[in-house]
Amino acid sequence: PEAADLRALARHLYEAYLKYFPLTKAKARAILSGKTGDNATFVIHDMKSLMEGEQFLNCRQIPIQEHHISGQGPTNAVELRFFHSCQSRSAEAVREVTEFAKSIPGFTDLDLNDQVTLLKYGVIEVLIIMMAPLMNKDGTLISYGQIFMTREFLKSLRKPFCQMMEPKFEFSVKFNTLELDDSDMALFLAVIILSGDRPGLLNVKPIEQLQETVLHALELQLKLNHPDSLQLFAKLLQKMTDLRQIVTDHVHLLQLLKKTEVDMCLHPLLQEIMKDLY
Amino acid sequence: KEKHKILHQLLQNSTSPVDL
Repeated sequence: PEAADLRALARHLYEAYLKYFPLTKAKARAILSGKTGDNATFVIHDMKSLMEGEQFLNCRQIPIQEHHISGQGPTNAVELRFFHSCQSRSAEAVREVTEFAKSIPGFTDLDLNDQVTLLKYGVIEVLIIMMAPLMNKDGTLISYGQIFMTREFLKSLRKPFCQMMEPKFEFSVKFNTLELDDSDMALFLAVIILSGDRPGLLNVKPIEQLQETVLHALELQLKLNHPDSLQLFAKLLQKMTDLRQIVTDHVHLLQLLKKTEVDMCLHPLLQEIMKDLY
Repeated sequence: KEKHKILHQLLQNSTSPVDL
């Protein structure tokens, strides 16, 4: 493809990214470095501040069955309640990623079953990549950037909740050294979604063709946007391998939670995605 | 198709808020 077409594709995906993802990397980094001018970020660092911060987390919360909770003691309830908030936000994020996927030129022309498969397998990878800009070595922004939750607090939760975020922090801290910006991210996310090797795809060829075009656009974008960063394109593609391992581990952890936590009900949309996944 | 009902819905609906 012509360079001009690839630049147009990059612009289009960046615009879609800005349209569908409310918290950009630029905004997140401004909040994390304290450059937003206000001090509105609420910090959750222990159980007390978690309870105080819960009002922020109430976005479309799944009602939790009190009679189940009462048998478990207050601390367990807080963890489960927090986990439910995370699920609500994840389900909302899946909707955002779906809209972004639909904006990738050619995506909606693919077989509908293949669109489903690409989302089913791609969406957790995308969500994990999108966590990276929200994180630093000390913690992560949550709730659209209104809250900063410390890494130490997440590590202090009871097992297996404490094991859920640590691998994402380790990945994100390394990923952030690549210093991608939002316009790079938009192309990278599209590349992840358009993976032709997802299990059960019916018609791989058109997906690979779409991915190849986006890969060209990404390669050109990185050359122009990061002229001094050697091998950035190759380094970024290598991250896709690490990402698959993180997703596999994440899914296994969720399956474990489902077995061990009596009160855990997985959000129906997330259930759909997790079912028979790896 | 039944197995991925919500994903199908999300893909086929417009950007209007879907009841999650």
